[in-house]
Amino acid sequence: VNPDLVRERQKCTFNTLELTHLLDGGEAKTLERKEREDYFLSDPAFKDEVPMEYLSHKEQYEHSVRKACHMFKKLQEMPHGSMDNFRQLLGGMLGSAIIKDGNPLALHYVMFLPTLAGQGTVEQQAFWISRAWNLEIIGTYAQTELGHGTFIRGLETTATYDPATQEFVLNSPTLTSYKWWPGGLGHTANYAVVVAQLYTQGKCHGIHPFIVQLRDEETHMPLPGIIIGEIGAKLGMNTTNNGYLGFKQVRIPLENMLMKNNKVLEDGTYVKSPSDKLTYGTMMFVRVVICQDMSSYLSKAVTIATRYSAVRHQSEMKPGAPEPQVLDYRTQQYKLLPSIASVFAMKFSAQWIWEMYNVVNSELDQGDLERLPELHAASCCLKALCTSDAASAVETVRLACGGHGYMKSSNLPSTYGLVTAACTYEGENTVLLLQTARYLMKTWQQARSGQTLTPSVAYLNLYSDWRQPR
Amino acid sequence: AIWENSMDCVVKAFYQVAAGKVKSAAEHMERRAKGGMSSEDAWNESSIELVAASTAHCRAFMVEKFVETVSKSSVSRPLQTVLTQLAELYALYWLLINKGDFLMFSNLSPADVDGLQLWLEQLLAKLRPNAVGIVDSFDIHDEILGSPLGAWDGRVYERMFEESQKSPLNSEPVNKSFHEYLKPFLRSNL
Repeated sequence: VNPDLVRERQKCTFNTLELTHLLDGGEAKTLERKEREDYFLSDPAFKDEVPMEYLSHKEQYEHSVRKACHMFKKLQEMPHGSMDNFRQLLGGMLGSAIIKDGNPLALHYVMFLPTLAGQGTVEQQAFWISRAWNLEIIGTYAQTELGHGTFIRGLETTATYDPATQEFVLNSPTLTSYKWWPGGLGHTANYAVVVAQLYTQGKCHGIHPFIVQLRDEETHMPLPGIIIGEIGAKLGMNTTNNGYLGFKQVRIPLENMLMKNNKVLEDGTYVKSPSDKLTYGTMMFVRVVICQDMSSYLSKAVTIATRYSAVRHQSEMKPGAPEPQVLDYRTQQYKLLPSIASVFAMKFSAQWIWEMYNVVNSELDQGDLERLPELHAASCCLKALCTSDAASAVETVRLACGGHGYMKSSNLPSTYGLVTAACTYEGENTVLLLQTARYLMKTWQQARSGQTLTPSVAYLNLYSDWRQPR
Repeated sequence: AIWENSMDCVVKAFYQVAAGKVKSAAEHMERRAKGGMSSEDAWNESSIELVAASTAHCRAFMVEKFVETVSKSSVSRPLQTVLTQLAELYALYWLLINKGDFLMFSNLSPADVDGLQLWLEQLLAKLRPNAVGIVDSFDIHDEILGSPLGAWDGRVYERMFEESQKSPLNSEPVNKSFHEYLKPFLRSNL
């Protein structure tokens, strides 16, 4: 071990294992995590013969599919399967260690299965979830279009009900209506949940989810009327297989509309759900998970940069003296230590919102929607801040490593690619902050009229008449 | 309304800033609407301030949750000290980055800023000996880090050199491009 690191470890004033246990949630959780890591990392099938960055785009994808299939097979064979294992493999650090630039099967587990569970009827869940879980089919979630992202009411893909055949006809009226971005859509998935504007009895009822078969289950050839492919190389996440999708009069049966909330009857009558807000749950869950992931990715980046800063010596602080560790420079500490502190801030905030999410979800089950807007506003701005803080902190600590941080092998460029992507997906950050602002403006009006406010905004009442003293 | 260099005062100031920014954005939007602008246009015109208000709101509760979680955690005194220093550093870092907002909306005065800057620098010095210990506590497996710069053993330069040997260009001493392009190019320049 490098002597500088030995010295650093000797002068540490606290028990590092105690902090490890605190961050993992207890000693048992630490052991569980380590067992999981050993189980996956010791498998030679995950080793790369050649670093992935030296392979072509196509070869990188092919290797990632091989690893992803092996990963999920191993996961199903694991003696103690848990959601934690899934989380770690799909978005967490372990997954990104095995498939560095994005998992092409991630959306099957992260979006396709949860959407079936959240928006399908009991019958639909029984049929589709068992097929998806047993890997008879591979799914993804196609919402965003070339012309529309976070503003989902503007989506252009249409699903028009034909009562004569009891089918929906899916159509992409313009190039801008082509689905664009979904992970796994390019060449991996054979089914997708597609979000489209529902038309029945000559009337548009807004966006609804439909299960659409994209490729033949045996040959994997695209089905007639399906225009499909991969969108091309990106800043990062190049093996997620992000795709595009267009429809030319594609017919799907009536039962392929996910009807847990809203329904279309055989004659084309539209039956609206009493509360369309119930579908917000999945979105908020994903945003909470993103905050946890940002804390993990940043912890990785600061570990790399801090250990490097202890080993690296540079320049002369005092004339004639040996080159000091770069960690001794105050400017270097200013780059590293606030970034380390951010790891904790994100982790603790994510824990808080996770608890709030569980409370509000149980209230929702009892029909109480009162705190839903508060949770929505909090999850929007927290996702925005955690992702933008993480992206700028990863970039700061990359700069703290000088030219060596610019090497692909430092893993800082790939980490930046994964983190900065999160500023855009699951709601672009500025749009999310404006959604929080809408809630704050309403709350401000309530504060002015003397109403009681929910806990996270109660401070507005406290300071509503507050004036800066000068 | 006197500034104190305490975390109570700092956390309160973050909320004062958030409230001030929410209030300011709301008042400017109302003023625009009263001036005859449609509510949608007034919203768009005020959106820079609205985004800033949301950011300040979120930052305030991130700071508060950090401070609160650390103060409530039942850990040993040495660890409590380090976590408290990290929470203070996080709060002061964002306060000083946005000190203009704090001068506008909280009871921070220009004369107090020097003290906060000194406090931040003292925290950096106090945390310096534990920097490696803190990141060691993240307990990230070398294969997960996937970086010669951050491996546990600190053999940075050896590992970087080993990585460079994986470049396909190093698999042969002379690349064919020399014969195809460089050599004719060099001759043509003679």
